Amino acid sequence: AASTDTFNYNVYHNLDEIYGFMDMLVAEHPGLVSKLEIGKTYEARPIYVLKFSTGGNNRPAIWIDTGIHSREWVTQASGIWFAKKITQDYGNDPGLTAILDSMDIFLEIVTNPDGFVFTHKKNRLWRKTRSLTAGSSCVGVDPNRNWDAGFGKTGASSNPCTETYHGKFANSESEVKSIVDFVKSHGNFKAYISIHSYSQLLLYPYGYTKDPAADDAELEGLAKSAVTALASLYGTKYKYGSIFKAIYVASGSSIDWAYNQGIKYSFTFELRDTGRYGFLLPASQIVPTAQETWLGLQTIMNYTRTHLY
Amino acid sequence: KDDFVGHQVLRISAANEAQVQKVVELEELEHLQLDFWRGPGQPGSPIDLRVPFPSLQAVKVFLEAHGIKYTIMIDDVQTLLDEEEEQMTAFKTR
Repeated sequence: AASTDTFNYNVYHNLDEIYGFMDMLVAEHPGLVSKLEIGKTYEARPIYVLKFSTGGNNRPAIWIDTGIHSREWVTQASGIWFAKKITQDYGNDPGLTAILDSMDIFLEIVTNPDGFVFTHKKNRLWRKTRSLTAGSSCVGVDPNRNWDAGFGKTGASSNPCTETYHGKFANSESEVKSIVDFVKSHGNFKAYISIHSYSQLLLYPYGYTKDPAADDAELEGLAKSAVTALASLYGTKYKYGSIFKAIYVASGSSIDWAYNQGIKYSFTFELRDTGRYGFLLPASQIVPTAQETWLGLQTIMNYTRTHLY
Repeated sequence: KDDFVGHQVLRISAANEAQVQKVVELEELEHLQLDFWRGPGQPGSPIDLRVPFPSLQAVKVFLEAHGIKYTIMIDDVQTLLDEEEEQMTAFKTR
């Protein structure tokens, strides 16, 4: 594409095309968007985060990541659309403008680059990282079981051959540790949103225990508002709740770690659909999915801005 | 590229905890090469399971033998992958 205006948001793209998009967006909006490299993957690919900032120093910030599970292609595709939307809306949409006038947004579009490349080249249904485990012929760790929050407890597998293998130790995956180090060094994140697919759920901590989070009632209320806003566009129905209550016990997840770091507004979105295409959502649904999800994201971001802590 | 010809995705409805546990037993059988798209959770919440063609018969017999209801969510995974691939190729060609 010659620019992010002619970039095609209605098709799935590979890693090079997505990284090319990011460079174009930065070049088109040097005063708003910058690209940070927060680390390298197991296979030594750079891990990039887009920073949207209108100034200030270490402002309160919002973290959004997509594609931590590489086969969930509609999430990386939605992340591209979100990036473009932010640059379009700043200065035009009062809500987004108010957010960026006082906060920063960090967006990691391809959170598992090695796995993502593998889905394009070899196995479209690959979920995990591509790290090798000594003593096993099986490859990869589930990057959403590798965080230091209930790590290794029920809700993840110790078998390297399973899809939910938690890894030898917390943060063993460089894709995870890069985020941990970045978020910790920044120290001023107020919201952490990780985007997955599928099953149309909005989840909040905890997953590794049935005990409710200290802010359970507030998170439930905010989740309800967010799914209501999301449904207002196309009527896409979401359920919401804690990970444990809404689906199952899951240990070592990113939002449990973020919440335990003190980032109160931590959520996981599980995007379309409910069970027709699963991970193989047709590309024609990328933009509608991104548009409706954006309404949910904006609800959470606006609430965070007006409820800083 | 790996192909998924004949692979099906089953949507399993476990009616109670005992049936959920039966499905969890399936998860341990590595030789079946099963891939849980949605893992076993609360009774009543859907479980989506990609089953390679060679394991299909065994899995369906197992589910039916235990009275666990299922439907076929995706009849042939490769068909959807081919459509996706064609779409991406057409875009690149254009």
